[in-house]
Amino acid sequence: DDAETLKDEL
Amino acid sequence: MNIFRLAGDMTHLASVLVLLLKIHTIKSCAGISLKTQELFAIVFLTRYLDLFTNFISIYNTIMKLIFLGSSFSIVWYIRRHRVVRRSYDKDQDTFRHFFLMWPCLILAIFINEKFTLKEVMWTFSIYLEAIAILPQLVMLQRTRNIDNLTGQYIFLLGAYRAFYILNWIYRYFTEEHYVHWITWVAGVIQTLLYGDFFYYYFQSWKNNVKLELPA
Repeated sequence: DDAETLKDEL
Repeated sequence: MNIFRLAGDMTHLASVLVLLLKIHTIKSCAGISLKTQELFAIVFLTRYLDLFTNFISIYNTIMKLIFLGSSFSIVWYIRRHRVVRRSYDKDQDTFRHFFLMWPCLILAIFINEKFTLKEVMWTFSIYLEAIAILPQLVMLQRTRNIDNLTGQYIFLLGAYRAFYILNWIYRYFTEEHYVHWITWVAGVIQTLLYGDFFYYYFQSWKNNVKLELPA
């Protein structure tokens, strides 16, 4: 979901 | 992954390597704020709680481990290493850094994308990272005389933030549903904190003189 997308950044 | 994100990660990695190089080979942490380093260690610890539960890529996992390992070893070096700790300018590093954590925690509890422990901790790490550089900037302002490696370390950290903003702009235009106000606002504030330093860094580079901040 949208809230999870930035978790691919450090 | 786009080129800006990669450049951001690489300058971040380079900043850590420059600092470790200074500490490990010169055996000195002069000019480095332990307070900022402790905050960075807390930032990585609270951000990477999903290290073993949420797999993204080998690259991500390795980088997370590097940032966790390096931040804690830097703190260890400054606090515990027999030689290095003697070069720590304790009297110049008086920022009450743990007080920075409370507003970040309260803000993370109220302003987050999802009210779960992991998500609140992750948001807390975003807020804390934004201001974690403050003790270091205060220390720079006080010592004024900045050696090359310390100057490069802070320059690379600032560059990492600038590249991340370019990465977000790129992703905003190339990916659907890519709106992350919390990270963006915190990230922009964090980058602005480096503005002053950047100005004097480029001045000294342009005029080929030693970096020195005004009193």
